This record gives sequence, structure tokens and C-alpha cells, in this order.
Amino acid sequence: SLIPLSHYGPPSFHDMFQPFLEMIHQAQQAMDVQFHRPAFQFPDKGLREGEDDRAVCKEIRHNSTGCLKMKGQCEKCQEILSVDCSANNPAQAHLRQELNDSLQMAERLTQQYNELLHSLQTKMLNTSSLLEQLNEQFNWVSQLANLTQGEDQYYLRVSTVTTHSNNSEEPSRVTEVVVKLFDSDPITVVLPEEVSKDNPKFMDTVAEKALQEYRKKSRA
Amino acid sequence: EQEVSDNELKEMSTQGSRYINKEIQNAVQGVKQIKTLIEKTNEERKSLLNSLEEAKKKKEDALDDTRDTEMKLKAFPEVCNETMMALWEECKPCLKQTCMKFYARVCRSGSGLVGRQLEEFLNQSSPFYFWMNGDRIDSLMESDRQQSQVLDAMQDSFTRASGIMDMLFQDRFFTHEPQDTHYFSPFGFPHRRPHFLYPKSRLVR
Repeated sequence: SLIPLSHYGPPSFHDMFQPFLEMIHQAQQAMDVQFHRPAFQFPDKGLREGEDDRAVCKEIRHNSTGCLKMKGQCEKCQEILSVDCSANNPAQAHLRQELNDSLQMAERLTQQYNELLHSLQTKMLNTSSLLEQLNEQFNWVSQLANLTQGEDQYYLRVSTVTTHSNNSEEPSRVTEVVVKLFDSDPITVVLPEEVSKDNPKFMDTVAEKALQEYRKKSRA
Repeated sequence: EQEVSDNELKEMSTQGSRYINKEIQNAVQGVKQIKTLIEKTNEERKSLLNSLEEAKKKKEDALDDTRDTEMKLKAFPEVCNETMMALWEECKPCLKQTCMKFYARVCRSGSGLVGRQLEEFLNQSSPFYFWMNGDRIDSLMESDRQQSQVLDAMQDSFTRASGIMDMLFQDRFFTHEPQDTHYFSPFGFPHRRPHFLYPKSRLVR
């Protein structure tokens, strides 16, 4: 059978599948809501000249430090960086070199960390899209379970089978089968003359079309 | 015209139900495959978290070294003062002009207030801040703060979702994994304890 017996006897189709959809939606919300928080604007901060203009504007408005990153465009500012005071104090010059080295290391490690954060975000987006696939793949079962209250032994119940000519001009005849999937509304499947009721695959075709119709409606 | 007897209707319903049952089984198989993919992604996520933890340690060590060196350098008496101040007096107007031109062209909102704010900022700043790359150090500290914020947000997000996925996948269609002492739910954190017992260490959290 479809589902392994649980401790308390075979769970009903409703009990098994009904909560699934809601839980997938909750998991999706939990995953997605965070992506729209400001925290997810990655700190691709000015370690590279080409940083996002919007971020620079925000920084300039916030506390003017955004302007300091433009020092590269001012010759006199650049000259400050290259002032060499080592004649007065060699120890200070050595310390300044040390500062530059550790600063470059820290900038490189910060960039590395950023890349890892991006990879982590990609993993989470992957999980998010897998949840979407889950939803797409399975929501029809959960919705059917939502509909199902009773314990009908049939997943699909045929209520009527009629044949009639397609319309007055054409002599060809069609077979119309009305079915219900669990407790769904009646679904009418119309089959052309070529699909004969005597064909062993007739009911597979009816069930397949009924399910397609049901899934189309549940997506809508 | 109605063509079939009640028995035939029953037989057709049985055949149709068999087809639907097969489709449901296929869907459940599909869920299992997706569950496996989610677990695989989650393993990759955990290994990334370990890499992040290591990278954060190295990054913070480098930041500590940088700040220590900066403090030592600040302790030195300011030398080349005249040279620095002379250059600074020429650097400031250029910096202000460059920045305000950019701001007017790109940011479009009122540059008057920003101009005054920048003027005040530059007059309060010292050329030694520049000389010691103080702006780069501050930028790194800001990045560090933001990176922690982003990681925390992602962790919160995943903790919430993984709790639901644990329920979603555990009992419904999948036999339990062998419940041994080391078993932890596929989506939870290895050392899973009730949240209030779980110190919010910034790294692991």
C-alpha cells in the first residue's frame, strides 16, 4: 500500500496529505521572507572601486565617509598617502608598513567571506526553489486530501458514461464520462470515437484527463 | 444514452482509482527525490557554515592586527605635520568638489545639506586619518558588521524553515532513520538543543 502503517492503523488519505500544502507554504515563507530584509543587501562595500552607486549615495548622506573613497581622484589627497616621514622616525615607517600589510590581508579575507556568504545565499535560494518544486509537484494531492472527508474506497468514482454524436452535422460520436476524484466536484471527460470504451486503457485515459483537468483547476 | 450497468461503473471506478493511486505514488516518489536534494543542499550549507566560521576567525584576527597596529601608530607623535597640513588644505576642496559633483549627478536628492555635512566632516578630520588609511579600516569594520547581520538573517531564516521541513518530511512518507544517539534531524543543527539553552554565539548561530 501507499503508506507504511503507523502505530495507530493505516492513516487516512486526508490525515496523511492534508497538512502538506500548508507546511510547504510555511517553509517557503520562512525561507523567502528573509531575502527581502535589508540585511540581505550584500556588503559588497568599497573594497572595489565599482561598488553600487546607491550604496555610495547612502553612505554620503549617512556620514560623508562615502566621499573619502573618491580620494583617488584628488592628487593632493593621494600625496598625503605617500608622505614618507621615515626620516624622522624609522619605527613609525615600519609600523605604517605593517598597518598596510594587515589592512590588505583584512580586505582580502573580508572579500573571501563575502564570497562565502554569497554561496550560502545561493544554497538557500536552491532550497527555496526545491520547496517550490515540492509545492508544484504535490499541491494537487494535498488539495485533494483537503476535499476528502469520508472514507470512500474509490479514489476515482465514475458516475455516468454516455455516448452521443458530437454535433448534428458530424456523424462521429463521443463518449462522455463524469467522474469525481475523492470528494471533488464532478469532472466531465469527453473522449473521441477513436478511444473505445472496450480499450483496456480506456479508464487510464479517463483518469489521466480527469487528473489533468483537476490540477489545471487547482493551479488556477 | 447511458450505456453501462452499476457493476461496470464500479469496475471502471476501480480501474480509475488504480491509476490515481499510481499517480499519487509517483508524486510521493517525487517528494522523496526532492527531499534528498534538499538534504544534499543542506549538507552543502552546513559545510559552507564551517568554512564561514573558519574564514570569520581569520578575518577577525586580521582586523584585530590592523586595529592594534593602528593604535600603536596613533600613539606616535604626529610627524611631518607641516607637510601633511599643507597637502590636506589642498586635498579637502578637491575631495568636496569631486564628491558633490558625483552626488549631484548620481544621487539626485538635495545636495545642499550633504555639502554642509561634508564640509563639517572634512574640517573635523585629520590628514593622519587618511595617512593611516582610517577610511579603509572603518569601511572594513562596517563590512564586518553587515556580514554578521546577513549571516544572522540567513540563519534565522533557515532555522525557521528547517523546523517545518523536519516535520514535513519526518513522519509522513518516510520511515524513520535509525534512531541512534547521534541521529539528528536532517535539517536541524548537529547540536540541536532547545533554543533558550543554545547560547547565541554569533559565529555558530
